[in-house]
Amino acid sequence: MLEAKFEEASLFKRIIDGFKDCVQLVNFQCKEDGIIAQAVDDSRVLLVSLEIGIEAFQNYRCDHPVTLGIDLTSLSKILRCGNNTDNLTLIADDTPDSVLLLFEDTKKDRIAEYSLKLMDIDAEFLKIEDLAYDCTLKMPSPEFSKIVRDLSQLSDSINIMITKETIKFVADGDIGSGSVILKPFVNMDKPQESINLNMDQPVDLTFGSKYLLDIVKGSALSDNVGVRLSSEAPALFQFDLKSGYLQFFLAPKFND
Amino acid sequence: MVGQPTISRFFKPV
Repeated sequence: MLEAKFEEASLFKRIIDGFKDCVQLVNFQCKEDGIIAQAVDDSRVLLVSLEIGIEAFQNYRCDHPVTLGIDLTSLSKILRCGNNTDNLTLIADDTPDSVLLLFEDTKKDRIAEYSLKLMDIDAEFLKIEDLAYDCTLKMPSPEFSKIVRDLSQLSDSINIMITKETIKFVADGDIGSGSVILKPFVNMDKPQESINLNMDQPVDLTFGSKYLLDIVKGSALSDNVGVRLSSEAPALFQFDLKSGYLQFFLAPKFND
Repeated sequence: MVGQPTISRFFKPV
């Protein structure tokens, strides 16, 4: 029996909105210590990995591990039916063919109940090795989103170059080019505005703009984004939850 | 020629 109660439906909405545009069919594995999900986009370039820990829930009970095969487009339709401030409880039995979404407005004593049919999704689960990254960057997620959205207008590729004290984003396309240069700094009053950089090796990597545009949709989940870059492995873009995270792994383009 | 490798080049199925 699974009973997972979010204090506010808006958290689950923001989580799903963070990746529903790049993957559609997702297996949510519910276990006693929380919910994990993993999916790869149609082009098999972008890997999404979600973990929602127990502390993200108002209360959480999962007697036996259960996998919920969900079409995110259908789930989003039902999530739109609830109010952001409603409690939201996901309920499923041990061998479910549907999951119940219970929205409760405790002030108005209003209860809305929706049942979403589950799907049999045959998706492999990829092992995500712990990688040694050349650079680790932590910066405000709105700023990262703006840079990606601005530069992706100029080219279908965005180059990220990091040296000791400099982070440079560059786009060069048919209509012209653009670059944004950032320096690490600490904002004592508003730490979430700081830009922290830890560089072991300089990197100079190129990524597909369309994937970065999908990744920045996770920005609604966290004030910051963690970016880990390596010349030999997919980049990791991570948005932390109160307990858990939404991660995107994106393979860099290579020049022959 | 700029190429875009897939993620399965780096992460293998469990």
